[in-house]
Amino acid sequence: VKMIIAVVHDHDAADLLEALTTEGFQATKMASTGGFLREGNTTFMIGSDEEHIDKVIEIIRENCKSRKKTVAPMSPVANSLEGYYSFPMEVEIGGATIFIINVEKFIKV
Amino acid sequence: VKMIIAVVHDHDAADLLEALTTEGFQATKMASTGGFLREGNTTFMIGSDEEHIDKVIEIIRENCKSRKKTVAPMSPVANSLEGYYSFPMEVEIGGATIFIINVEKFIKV
Amino acid sequence: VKMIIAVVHDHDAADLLEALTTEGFQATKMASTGGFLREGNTTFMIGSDEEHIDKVIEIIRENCKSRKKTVAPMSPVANSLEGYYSFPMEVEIGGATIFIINVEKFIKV
Ligand SMILES: Nc1ncnc2c1ncn2[C@@H]1O[C@@H]2COP(=O)(O)O[C@H]3[C@@H](O)[C@H](n4cnc5c(N)ncnc54)O[C@@H]3COP(=O)(O)O[C@H]2[C@H]1O
Ligand SMILES: Nc1ncnc2c1ncn2[C@@H]1O[C@@H]2COP(=O)(O)O[C@H]3[C@@H](O)[C@H](n4cnc5c(N)ncnc54)O[C@@H]3COP(=O)(O)O[C@H]2[C@H]1O
Ligand SMILES: Nc1ncnc2c1ncn2[C@@H]1O[C@@H]2COP(=O)(O)O[C@H]3[C@@H](O)[C@H](n4cnc5c(N)ncnc54)O[C@@H]3COP(=O)(O)O[C@H]2[C@H]1O
Repeated sequence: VKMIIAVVHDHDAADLLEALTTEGFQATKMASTGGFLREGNTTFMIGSDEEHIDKVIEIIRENCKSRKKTVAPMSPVANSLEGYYSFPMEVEIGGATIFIINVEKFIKV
Repeated sequence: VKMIIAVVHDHDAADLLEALTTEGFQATKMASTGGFLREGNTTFMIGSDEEHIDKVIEIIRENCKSRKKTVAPMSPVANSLEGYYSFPMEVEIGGATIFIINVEKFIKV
Repeated sequence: VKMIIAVVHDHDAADLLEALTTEGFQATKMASTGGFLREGNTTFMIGSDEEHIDKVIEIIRENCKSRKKTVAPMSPVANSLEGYYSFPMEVEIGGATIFIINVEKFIKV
């Protein structure tokens, strides 16, 4: 079993959840915050057999779109990163950031 | 050291936390959401030495009970999964879903 | 790639986030709760190349301070742990609890 941890945009979370469920995959999701934009996003935790990993990644690709966002000068992010970056700054947020981690033991009680 | 990630029902979270603490185990918990029922549940993160893993699993077993839930037709879950499942549908929620993951390094600063 | 999971005190979360970002590290953070004190804390998830791990740990050390807290008798924690510990009790909360986990695959879609 592997644990797939995927950080996705909030607007894609509902579609991704429905797509995973209807394909018979189980998932748990948690509210999270992006380090750079300080905006809410969603972290999925999906435990899956090794032979279904590619299918799960495909479902994530189909349901999670990349987006562009402009960070305005004087915004809270711009103020806290003043001097390191110049604003306004166009930022491309990817569809999903995915970590695949080995699970040594998977137990249901 | 291993990381035990356990997804448990909200109603068992307080009992589990107390049982872990009084047995001297340290834990961190996070609010989470189940992929199928879209209801809140609780994800525990417990870092423990390898030789205590069985004890932690036993404490989880003793404090986390399985439950039945009926998903009514016309509920939000039923509406979003219409066509894939037929409702009403009786669902058995297990006591806990447990992932054991290897920790390469454990550091306290 | 490794996944660094760090549980830190809420008061250090903003400084840590800014320090990681200005050093070019990406991170995701989640609200969490400590098992013993039942107080809110913050769990960071930082995916990083192996050769930058030491730098990330150093940034955490510099930005996360340990603190002392007295748990009063009659407080909710003291009531639930009555009989196991004696209160008032002085507790030292470390700067950060860090787990380093191997990532088998890291994918951006
Ligand atoms: N120092 C910097 N300078 C300029 N641009 C920067 C930057 N740091 C991040 N960005 C850009 O901002 C987008 C949003 O990042 P944020 O940290 O809010 O939200 C992130 C974060 O929550 C998570 N994430 C990405 N890589 C991660 C990693 N290595 N570890 C942990 N979380 C990660 O995924 C979300 C989306 O990341 P993604 O890379 O697609 O998209 C990123 C990236 O394109
Ligand atoms: N492989 C995995 N990866 C990540 N998280 C996992 C997981 N397996 C379980 N979980 C987490 O544990 C909760 C309880 O799962 P359990 O399998 O006991 O109990 C499940 C199961 O008996 C049933 N169920 C889930 N998916 C189903 C489906 N496609 N068809 C019919 N019943 C389903 O509904 C109950 C509640 O599921 P829900 O998703 O709301 O909540 C799940 C989910 O948050
Ligand atoms: N092995 C592990 N697995 C998962 N999460 C872990 C962990 N070790 C630490 N943590 C997380 O880090 C926070 C700070 O832990 P620390 O050990 O520095 O600081 C701890 C420790 O000094 C003390 N403490 C914890 N359990 C204790 C006990 N049974 N008896 C006496 N003191 C305890 O209370 C402080 C706050 O603990 P709290 O649980 O509220 O909050 C913990 C918990 O959220």
